[in-house]
Amino acid sequence: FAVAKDATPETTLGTAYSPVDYMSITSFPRLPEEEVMQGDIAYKSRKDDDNVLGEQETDPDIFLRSARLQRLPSSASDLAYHDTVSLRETTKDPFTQDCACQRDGLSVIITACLTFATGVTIALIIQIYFGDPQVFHQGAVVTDVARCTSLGFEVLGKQGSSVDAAITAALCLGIVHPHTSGLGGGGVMLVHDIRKNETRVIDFRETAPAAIRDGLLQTNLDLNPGLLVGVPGMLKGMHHAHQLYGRIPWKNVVSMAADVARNGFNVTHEFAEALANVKDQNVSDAFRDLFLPNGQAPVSGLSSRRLDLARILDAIAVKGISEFYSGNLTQEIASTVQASGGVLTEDDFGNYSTVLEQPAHINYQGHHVMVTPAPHAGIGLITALNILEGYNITNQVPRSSTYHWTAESVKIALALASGLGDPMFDTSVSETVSKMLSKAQGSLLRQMINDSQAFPVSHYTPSFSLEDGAA
Amino acid sequence: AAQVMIMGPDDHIVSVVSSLNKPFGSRIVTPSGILLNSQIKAFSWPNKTHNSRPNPHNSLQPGKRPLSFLMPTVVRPSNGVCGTYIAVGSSNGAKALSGITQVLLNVLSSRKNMSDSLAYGRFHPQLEPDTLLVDSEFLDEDVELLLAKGHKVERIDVLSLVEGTRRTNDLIVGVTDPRSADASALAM
Repeated sequence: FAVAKDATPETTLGTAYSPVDYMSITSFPRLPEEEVMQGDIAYKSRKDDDNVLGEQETDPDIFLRSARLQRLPSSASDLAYHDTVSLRETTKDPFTQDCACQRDGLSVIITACLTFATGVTIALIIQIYFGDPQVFHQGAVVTDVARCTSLGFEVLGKQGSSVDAAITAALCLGIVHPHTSGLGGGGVMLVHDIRKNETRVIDFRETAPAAIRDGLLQTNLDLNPGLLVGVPGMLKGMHHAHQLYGRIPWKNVVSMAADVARNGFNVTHEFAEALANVKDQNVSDAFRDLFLPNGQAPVSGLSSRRLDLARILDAIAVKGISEFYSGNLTQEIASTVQASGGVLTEDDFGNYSTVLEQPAHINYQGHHVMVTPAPHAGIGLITALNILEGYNITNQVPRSSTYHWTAESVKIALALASGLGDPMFDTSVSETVSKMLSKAQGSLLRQMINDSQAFPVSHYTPSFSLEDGAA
Repeated sequence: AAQVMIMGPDDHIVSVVSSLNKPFGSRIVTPSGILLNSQIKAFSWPNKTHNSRPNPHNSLQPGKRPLSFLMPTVVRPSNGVCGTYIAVGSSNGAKALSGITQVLLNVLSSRKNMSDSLAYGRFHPQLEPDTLLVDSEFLDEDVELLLAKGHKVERIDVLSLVEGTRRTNDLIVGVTDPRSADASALAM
């Protein structure tokens, strides 16, 4: 190769660091005029190249080269050619000095890399804090029945939210444990968002019908059990929760519960025991037909199905909760209740609404405790903890003292809770609530507790009757 | 009451407690198979029971919700996000209050683990008559301690069923009450 043959140390250095690779140079189509060019010719050739088909050259050799260069494809070989012909001896390493072009290129590359890296980092941080979790990590589901726990777990596995899982599991419990809950009941849901430190209470407890009066309840309620029925809130509560926190479609959430009713489940110990307890009591024929076939309570472990509930849930999954609150089911429920001496009407269903509210809360020994507000008795838990916090209970405190203080504190809390009611109907409830939430009040009540002697509740505060065993 | 407690991968804690008031509610079943509640019984009215003192704030009014002992409860660290998170619920009316109080004391104050906290024997101070009910898990020696303080103690089989989940940093566990034959917990 011509360049290598006459290479001086400087030129060798120059080619060795040439940005053009060897293969590119050797693969270059050789031209007959391809000789080692003098520096000035090379310079002129480059100048021609810049001019492309600009002005005509007077030198035939240069013109020929220029013309052939126009035919060359634009490629790395093209670049190689120019470098080859422009090689000349230098007295210093051209790469050690600042080259404006190289510096600009490097700056662009570095800037681009840094910008890209910064962008990716910011995007990752945003994703970590605000995005959906990309890894299906830890979680736990607890319910009264194994079948419903598995179902809730399954919802989480399908990327459903915690609330989706809770809705399906709660509806499932209404199927498998109809003695504790169901579509004809109500309840309350507390949802806490750890990241946002935000908590909401969805109260879907039953409400009293519009036509109910105190006097009506003075009758024999065994003969008129319809009077005991409040407006069911279960489905509206579940739907409200799904609107706020649902991730998978309502239809899927409800259908998964419907599948349990359709495909069957095993009678649990608790359900079998509850049925055994009512077997000999006065219950309606409809109840007996449904739960006590042949007059016998099913034994635990027996397979059971609820195709009736499956049909209802399927309809609610497809048509929404209007099926329950303003459809044929509404008419049916109202007429059934009225036939049992009740006063529930279709309008009561139409007027029913859930309550979305903030929880009541306190700090207890470095922990933030959140409970459902009045008319729920969660406030009573706060009162008990307010009293107990002053005792600084640890595992070093003797059990006798811990038990005694706890018993007396809960006694006081129960007494105060027995005076609670719905604050939307009685503003004076707010005063009771404030008293129960107050740490100062807790301290005063603590001073009334004798460390070595139990007292009846009247020693601490007045109380009202509590219904035994009511949920 | 029926209970559902969930701590999911979406960093939400959910506690749901629902009921029909009494077992099987009003025992009224619609032709389509819906069992109806008896929630009106949770209101107070004069002469409801013998010698009762009705709560005037819990009187019956159209559209009103009655006093309830449905107590879904959630605990988180007061400062920051690191520490213990708990979701608990309980059944059996007013006995839920005593049950949850004792479980939280065991976990938060006595630093017991969740399983032990739910398994320990529990008591419930009954207001009328003035009696301290203790369940079958409550130790005899502890009954003696309470008797010495002047409590009138009566033992019954089960007071309440408490269920819960606990998260400490990234470890989440679900725990059921060993008194329940059917409750179940799953954790991933």
